[in-house]
Amino acid sequence: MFEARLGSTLLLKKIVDALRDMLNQTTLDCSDSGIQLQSMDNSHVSLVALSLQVDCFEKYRCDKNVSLGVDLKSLAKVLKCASGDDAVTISAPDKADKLGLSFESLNKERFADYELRLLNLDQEHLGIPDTDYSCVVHMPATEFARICRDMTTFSESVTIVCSKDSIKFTANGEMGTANIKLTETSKGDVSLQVDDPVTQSFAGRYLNTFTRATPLSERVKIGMAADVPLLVEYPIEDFGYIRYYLAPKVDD
Amino acid sequence: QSKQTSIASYFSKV
Repeated sequence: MFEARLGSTLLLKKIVDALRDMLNQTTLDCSDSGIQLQSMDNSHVSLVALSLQVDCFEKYRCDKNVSLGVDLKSLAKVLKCASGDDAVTISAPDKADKLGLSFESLNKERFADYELRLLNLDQEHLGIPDTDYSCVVHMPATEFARICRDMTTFSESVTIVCSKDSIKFTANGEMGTANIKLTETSKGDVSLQVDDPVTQSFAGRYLNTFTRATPLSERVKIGMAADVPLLVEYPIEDFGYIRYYLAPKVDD
Repeated sequence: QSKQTSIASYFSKV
């Protein structure tokens, strides 16, 4: 039996919104340590990894590891039936073919149950090594979203130059060129830890897709190192994260 | 001219 209760449906809605532009279907891997998810986008350019530790949940029970294949559009439709401030319990018996979602209103006067057909998905898992990023940048999540949006107005490709004292985003297209440079701020909302400077180029539309996670977190962490994928990480409260990895473009 | 790489080429299958 698997059962997990979140105090706020809004959190689950935000998580699904952060995934569904990138993925149509995915598998939730549930174990006694929490819920994990790992999926590549259809073109295998980026990967998303989600972790929700047991402490995220008001109640959590997982007797046996279970993988739940879900269609994210369908899950989003079910979540639309609930209020953000409802508590939500997701459940599945062993060998389930349906996922149960129960919503309880804040005043405990309305209870709604839904069942969502589970999918048998054949998903491959990749081992993500612990990486020492030579550039680690923290900034407000809304700032990163704004930069990605503005960059992709100019070009499909975005170059990020991370140096000791700044992170610079450049997009160069037919219309012209855009440059945005951030330095460390005195109030500390932008911070840079740079051991070795890195310059890499990325497909801007993926960066934009990652920023769908902006409502989950005030801050975003960006990790870069030579010859490894970009990391864009949004913490989820104190108990989880959503991490996006994006393969860099290389010179032909 | 730059070319897009695949994420799978950076992480090993488990």
